[in-house]
Amino acid sequence: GPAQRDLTSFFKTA
Amino acid sequence: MFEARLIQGSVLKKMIDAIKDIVTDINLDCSSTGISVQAMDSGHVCLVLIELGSDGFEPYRCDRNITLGLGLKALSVVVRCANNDDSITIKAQEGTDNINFVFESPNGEKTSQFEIKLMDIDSEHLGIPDTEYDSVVKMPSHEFQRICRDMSQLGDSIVVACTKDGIQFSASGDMGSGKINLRQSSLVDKEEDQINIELNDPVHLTFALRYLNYFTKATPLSPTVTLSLKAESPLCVTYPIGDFGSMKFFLAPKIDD
Repeated sequence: GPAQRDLTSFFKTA
Repeated sequence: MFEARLIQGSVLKKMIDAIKDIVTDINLDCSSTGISVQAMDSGHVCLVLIELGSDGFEPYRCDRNITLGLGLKALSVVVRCANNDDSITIKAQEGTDNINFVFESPNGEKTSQFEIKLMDIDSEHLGIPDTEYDSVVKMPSHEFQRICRDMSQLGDSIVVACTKDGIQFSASGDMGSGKINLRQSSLVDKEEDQINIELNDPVHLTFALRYLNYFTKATPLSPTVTLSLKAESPLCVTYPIGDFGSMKFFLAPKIDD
């Protein structure tokens, strides 16, 4: 099945 | 000096109940405009964002920006000592390592005071980009809770698909599969019962139900919930808090390699 993505790959560290 | 009094203290109880399974510690970022909290789960899969405007508090005083680090376990223990109709005042003096909570009954006959030690929480702060979503769906929060609960009986993941025909939730597993379709409501008596679907582009995404079931712990906060979806992007699940704030949950999608 599809793999769980990490949120930090979408949102940059401020 | 920081001081904020929430007339409906039960709102704070509900907020803590909604996030305590996802995060263990939070930073309250307090400024003159209000209080915000950003926290991620340990697996970096989801993020909670709470925003409360100062106008939701009476009084609200924040002389200087201050970050208050709190362990949710202690916070949860303390707020459970408040009655549902109590007001809750949060107070912190600059330079001290404690935060104070004062609960007052509506008639003023009972007041309780609690103190929690502040913690130094080193949390990663993420920049959440302004996103133009492919589809934004508003629905009754209990309906969303029910769908997530029912679908998790079938599988670990839920597929959410928005088209011009509506929104479809589906799940499958060893036992079988299920699909639930919701269409935009035409005429309903109460606005909070309405299903409203804004569609810019059809979208099809897969999410882990475990996290969605955590998010639905926020259901007591609001009769409605909004799902904002964009292809290959995190889902945003928003629960309004009165007319002065919101609790948002962001969840990274599952994507085929």
